[in-house]
Amino acid sequence: DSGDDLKDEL
Amino acid sequence: MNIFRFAGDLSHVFAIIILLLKIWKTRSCAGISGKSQILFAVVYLTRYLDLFTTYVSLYNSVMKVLFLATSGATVYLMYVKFKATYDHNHDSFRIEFLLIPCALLSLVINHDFTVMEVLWTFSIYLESVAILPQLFLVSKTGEAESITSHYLFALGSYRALYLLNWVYRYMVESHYDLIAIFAGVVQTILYCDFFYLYITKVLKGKKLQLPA
Repeated sequence: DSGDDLKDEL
Repeated sequence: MNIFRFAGDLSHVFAIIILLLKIWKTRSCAGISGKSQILFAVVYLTRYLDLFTTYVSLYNSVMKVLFLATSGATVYLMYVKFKATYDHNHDSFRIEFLLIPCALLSLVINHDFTVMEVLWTFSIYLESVAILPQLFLVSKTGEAESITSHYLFALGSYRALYLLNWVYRYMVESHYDLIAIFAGVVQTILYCDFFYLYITKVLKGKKLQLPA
């Protein structure tokens, strides 16, 4: 998974 | 940002505004679960700590501040200003049954064992079940006002639209987040029964009343 991506969702 | 994500965010904002307007206009929070509102406030507080550490976009920051402010305002209206109208006898769901399992699960299943990441994970898990005290309240009283039903429909639609957003992002950007997807599916499933009642009753002009 890609949990380290920037959390741009709310 | 895609259309599903934007529609989801709009639906979320719309839900919160419906709820605040209902409480303000009727000067009453009858039929609303204060416990669900407290859980949502906890969700935003633990998820949006990154407001101070990470800048994503103006849109992102404005929405985070909006969710924090409006959920704080809702809790204030329910527990302070219109406290006398709060239906606490029916709002008897034990929130520790949600808080403790979510806390434990976020310690075990997370992307990274850091304070920020565990709190983010906790907020995602908690959000998925935070509506349960509200649904429990509706089932105890056996009915919901139309405005409360509209609120619940908008709030439920938000995560369903996020599911479409995640499908889209997976196909277009190969981006996916298993924790968010799993919790989002659980969250949406919890609303299914309500969605059915909303479409078959409320949209036909009837009051949402559960069969005795």
